[in-house]
Amino acid sequence: IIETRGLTKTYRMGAVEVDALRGVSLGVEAGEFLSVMGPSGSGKSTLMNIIGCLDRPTTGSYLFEAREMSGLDDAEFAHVRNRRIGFVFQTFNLLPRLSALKNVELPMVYGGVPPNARRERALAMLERVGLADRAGHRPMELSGGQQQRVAIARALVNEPAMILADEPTGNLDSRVGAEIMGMLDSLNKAGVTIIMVTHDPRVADAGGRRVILKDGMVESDEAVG
Amino acid sequence: IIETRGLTKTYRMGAVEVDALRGVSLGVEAGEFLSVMGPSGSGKSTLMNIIGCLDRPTTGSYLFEAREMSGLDDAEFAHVRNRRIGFVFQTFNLLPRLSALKNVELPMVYGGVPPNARRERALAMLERVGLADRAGHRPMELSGGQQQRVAIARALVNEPAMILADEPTGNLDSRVGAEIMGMLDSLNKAGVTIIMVTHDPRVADAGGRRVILKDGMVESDEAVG
Ligand SMILES: Nc1ncnc2c1ncn2[C@@H]1O[C@H](COP(=O)(O)OP(=O)(O)OP(=O)(O)O)[C@@H](O)[C@H]1O
Ligand SMILES: Nc1ncnc2c1ncn2[C@@H]1O[C@H](COP(=O)(O)OP(=O)(O)OP(=O)(O)O)[C@@H](O)[C@H]1O
Ligand SMILES: [Mg+2]
Ligand SMILES: [Mg+2]
Repeated sequence: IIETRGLTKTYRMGAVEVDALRGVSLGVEAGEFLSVMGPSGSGKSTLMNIIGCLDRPTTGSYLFEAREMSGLDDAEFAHVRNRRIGFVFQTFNLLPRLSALKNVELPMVYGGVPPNARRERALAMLERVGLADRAGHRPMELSGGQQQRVAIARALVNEPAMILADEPTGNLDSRVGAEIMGMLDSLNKAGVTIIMVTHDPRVADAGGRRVILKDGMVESDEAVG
Repeated sequence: IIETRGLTKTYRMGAVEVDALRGVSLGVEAGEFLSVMGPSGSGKSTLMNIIGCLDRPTTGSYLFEAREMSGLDDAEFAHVRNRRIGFVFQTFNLLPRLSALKNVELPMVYGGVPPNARRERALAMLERVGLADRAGHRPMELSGGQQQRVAIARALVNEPAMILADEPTGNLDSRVGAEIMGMLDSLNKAGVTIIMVTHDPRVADAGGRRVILKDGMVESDEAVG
């Protein structure tokens, strides 16, 4: 489903250059479940942002479902992202002035789903992450783990082909974390491709394969668990 | 150092009331190191905000260093918070338009430390958390774990009597997480009181005592490790 070749990402800050990615080549088959690990600052979120069509590499190629992403203009890029990819952000990125419910509805608004269907699907998803009774709360009125679960619900609601989850269990206790992993697992069994960044030893080998990044490059890429 | 009796916190949202804390009584001696655990939404951050003089309880009393905090006006409250307490927030709460360095300097600005001393101490603290080369980056130009470490550095920089750390290692790999725990440990040996909320099994029993919250109340409070 994805094929990256020689991805680099360089941030320029005045006279300084930060090489966040220094040549990443990775192939993922549809239906795989990958864990991405590595030290803080090694480039995991940067890689996820490129794979998730939220950012463009400095050099290198990225094929998603056999299409070269660098050839797309911003509108087509956003369209692929909305329709095919669900992204759980490391820092949640919920809209502060919208309720949990409206936050979860948002990808469906872009996707043109009618209001009643949106609301129903969003409520069902909030129920699945245990937050049916928090639907009206805004992010500031939710605990850290509740915000994280709203971000997870939002990523699943358009039934994407691929889910990118950046540290999805970091703020969750073991029981709720296991429930979320259970959801990702059944989605994966139903054919959804999952790429998960994690530092959490409790979920690190959930998928069959582990990629370790170090200093912006792939250090290892092995079958596990 | 702290004594809470019957703390409650109720959020009113229109017709609905959320009882985040339903009667928490806790005594902590100066120099202790406590872990606070419990399910997502159980009231841990709410309790930390009250103990950290960032919020007031609905009912109940809170004595910090033998002073009843409810008797203080907002200015005195803020003064105690700035001088005696270092807070690492679950969602970091860094100022987006300031660099890492300026974010770490901020508590010293309130504390009236002169500019050169501030800068020097802030740089030293960033070095201790491994971010000397990221001093000029703003939060959006930092990885999740780097933002978390800036939040940690900021909490330590006024040499507080008590550190409240809400999920301090959630975004950190094992090596960096262990370094942070090492810092907290040596501060504790030097007499600093530490209260740490965590879901991370790798650090859960770092202190000698574990308090478990459930539904806004203390479920257990035991010696561990
Ligand atoms: N401003 C608010 N208005 C309404 N309800 C709130 C508000 N802040 C928190 N809550 C609710 O209070 C409860 C306790 O929240 P708190 O942030 O203390 O939980 P927590 O134990 O820190 O959870 P986590 O492990 O997910 O961080 C949650 O159910 C939350 O929805
Ligand atoms: N906008 C930016 N400008 C400059 N440097 C950046 C920017 N964004 C990220 N960086 C740098 O790029 C490097 C990689 O960042 P990235 O967020 O991908 O790390 P990560 O592996 O996700 O780390 P963590 O585990 O801490 O979340 C970091 O050293 C970071 O400081
Ligand atoms: Mg990251
Ligand atoms: Mg919390």
